[in-house]
Amino acid sequence: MYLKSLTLLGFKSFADKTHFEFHTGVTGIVGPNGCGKSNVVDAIRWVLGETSAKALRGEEMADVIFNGTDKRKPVGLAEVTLTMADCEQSLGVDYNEVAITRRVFRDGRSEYRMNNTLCRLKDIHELFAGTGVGRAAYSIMAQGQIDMLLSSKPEDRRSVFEEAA
Amino acid sequence: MYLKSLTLLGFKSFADKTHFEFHTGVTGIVGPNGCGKSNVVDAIRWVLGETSAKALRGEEMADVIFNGTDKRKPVGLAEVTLTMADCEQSLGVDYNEVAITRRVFRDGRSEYRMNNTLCRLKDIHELFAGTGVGRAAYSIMAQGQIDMLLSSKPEDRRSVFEEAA
Amino acid sequence: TKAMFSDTFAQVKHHFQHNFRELFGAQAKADLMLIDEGDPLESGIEIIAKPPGKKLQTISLLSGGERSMTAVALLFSIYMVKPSPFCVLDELDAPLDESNISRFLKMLDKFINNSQFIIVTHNKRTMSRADVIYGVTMQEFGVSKPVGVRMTAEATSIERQRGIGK
Amino acid sequence: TKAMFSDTFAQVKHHFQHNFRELFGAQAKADLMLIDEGDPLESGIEIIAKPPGKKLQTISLLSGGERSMTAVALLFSIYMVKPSPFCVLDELDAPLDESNISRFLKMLDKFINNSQFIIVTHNKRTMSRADVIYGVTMQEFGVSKPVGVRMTAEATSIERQRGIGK
Ligand SMILES: Nc1ncnc2c1ncn2[C@@H]1O[C@H](COP(=O)(O)OP(=O)(O)OP(=O)(O)O)[C@@H](O)[C@H]1O
Ligand SMILES: Nc1ncnc2c1ncn2[C@@H]1O[C@H](COP(=O)(O)OP(=O)(O)OP(=O)(O)O)[C@@H](O)[C@H]1O
Ligand SMILES: [Mg+2]
Ligand SMILES: [Mg+2]
Repeated sequence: MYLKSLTLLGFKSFADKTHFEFHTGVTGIVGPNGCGKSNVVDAIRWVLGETSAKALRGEEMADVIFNGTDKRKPVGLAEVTLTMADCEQSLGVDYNEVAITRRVFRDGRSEYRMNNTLCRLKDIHELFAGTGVGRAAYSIMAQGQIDMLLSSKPEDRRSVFEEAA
Repeated sequence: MYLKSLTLLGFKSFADKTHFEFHTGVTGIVGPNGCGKSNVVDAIRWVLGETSAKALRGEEMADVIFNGTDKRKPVGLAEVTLTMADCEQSLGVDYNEVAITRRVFRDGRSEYRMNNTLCRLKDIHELFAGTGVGRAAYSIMAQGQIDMLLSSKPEDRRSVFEEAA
Repeated sequence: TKAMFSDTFAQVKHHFQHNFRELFGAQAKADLMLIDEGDPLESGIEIIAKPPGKKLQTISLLSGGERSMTAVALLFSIYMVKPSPFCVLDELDAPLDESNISRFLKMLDKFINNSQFIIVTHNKRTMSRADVIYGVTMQEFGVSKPVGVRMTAEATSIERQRGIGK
Repeated sequence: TKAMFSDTFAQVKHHFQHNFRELFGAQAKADLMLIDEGDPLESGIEIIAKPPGKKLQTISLLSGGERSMTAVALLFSIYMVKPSPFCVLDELDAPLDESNISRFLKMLDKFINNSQFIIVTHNKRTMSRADVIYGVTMQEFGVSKPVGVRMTAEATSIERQRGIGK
């Protein structure tokens, strides 16, 4: 199974529909301060079911919806789609590709889809359980989180080792 | 008043007597990871009376004493001397130079000297009060402390504004 | 699951002891300890890290770059026990000097056959290791846009062989 | 002292509004607010920061580099109200890209007549701004030693004129 693509629309600073294709090996994301690189990382974390607004640097989940600029109006929803390929064996499904879509509206309500069919967050977690995708806190290292990883407090590193176990 | 020099002996990784002369303008401190640059910053903070071991990245004050290496024994005390020059007007003293020395022993006991005369930490704080030297949390920005400076919690930025006031 | 956790923990510990030496040098030592062995699921985890030649002290006394390298060693140890199809690293290299970035990239090479890596970076050395680079800009204030995908010539031929991507 | 604090706070606030614009651009906006105006000494302090063209949001949503530049603006605002004979900055430039480092160095220039600056850095651009550079190494494992003081030719002549240093 591998990560094929990521599509953002109205997610944080990605106001317009934005598509990233991923390949084997190392994909670099570069650009000046504040251009949106960490927002891409947040999008991956979010579409896989992150429930904490704080982990996405916001105060409430609706903070991830494009908020407008001096020239553009805010939008009403944020949508991210992550597509995995070669899924048959890893996920035990009939499809080669599985696309996970998450939307959030201004009222804070989230919607999840698996290959365009509405589902619950629980279904996504169960689909990816044990594959290292999904709630794997350790496979997404956010900017400046080194102290958290090295912390001896059980609550800080609990999530890392729990998913690994 | 200006910072003239700094001398370290047995302070953290500075096992041997080490002397830095300072000049007007910008002094850069460079070198590979772990070579001791932040330890120099800690030394300045410490000799001016820092009371929190945590602020110096240790668990107790004796942690700043050179701890030995595979080839060298630990030492029994750490000593740092900071010398200010052109002090007559700024500090209202008769000397041109004022040298502040601090020592700490393995039992955690600290000794302070002003121009080689034993004194109390209180005397050093009073001497530098209002000059921006001493307890000026904002004039020494430790590595990675940006979040603290931006924090809205009163306790985090209290020290900064209190000294400024 | 207590048994599963202890088993996972033991494996990560084993790899961490080895990976730390790989990044810091043969004379270095490191370990992972459960603070409360009797209650592994609730226990804190202590990291012991001793760079070569230095005496063992709490990791709080390590430098910014040494702490980052310790985190890199731990992270890759977890990846060895529980590989993930893809790993996303956001500016892990920011506190590292040039030689440590080289060591980090050298360790990364051992994992790229098992996982894709998405790495956000400002560092030219790390960028040159990437097979594909997405630039992100804000030509219009406040609106992010990707600009150009740069594929190294080598990566392009590998992709054609594997038939991945379009 | 409550009056002293409020007076200092008002001055820092004033400078901060200006310095933030200087670093981020004329269209940017920033402010400092006491969360509890009635109890300034105990109150939290909220930072409002709006980069040019972007909508105002909590500073937690700003990027790593934007947060650093906001901290730089605040720090220099405090230096304007309460100058210190010397300021020590440890890797303040680590999260900054090249253009932000230039802006930071440009603002630094306004203070070097009033204060000495001691700057720990890994960045070549920042290093080239230094008048004197101390290198620190650990040739013997675990023991720090300064290596060589490099003075720029210009700095050497200025020092001789002022008769400072030996
Ligand atoms: N909901 C939102 N709507 C519009 N813009 C947003 C929203 N949330 C965050 N942003 C903007 O995104 C920017 C931060 O982007 P990001 O953190 O991805 O930067 P970055 O490229 O990682 O930069 P750095 O190199 O400094 O880490 C901020 O300027 C912030 O104003
Ligand atoms: N009491 C002590 N005795 C001996 N060595 C010590 C002591 N305290 C700290 N050290 C050592 O000092 C080193 C850290 O130095 P420092 O933090 O100054 O590095 P640095 O040059 O700032 O590196 P970086 O660029 O990674 O921030 C650590 O390796 C630590 O082991
Ligand atoms: Mg970022
Ligand atoms: Mg350091």
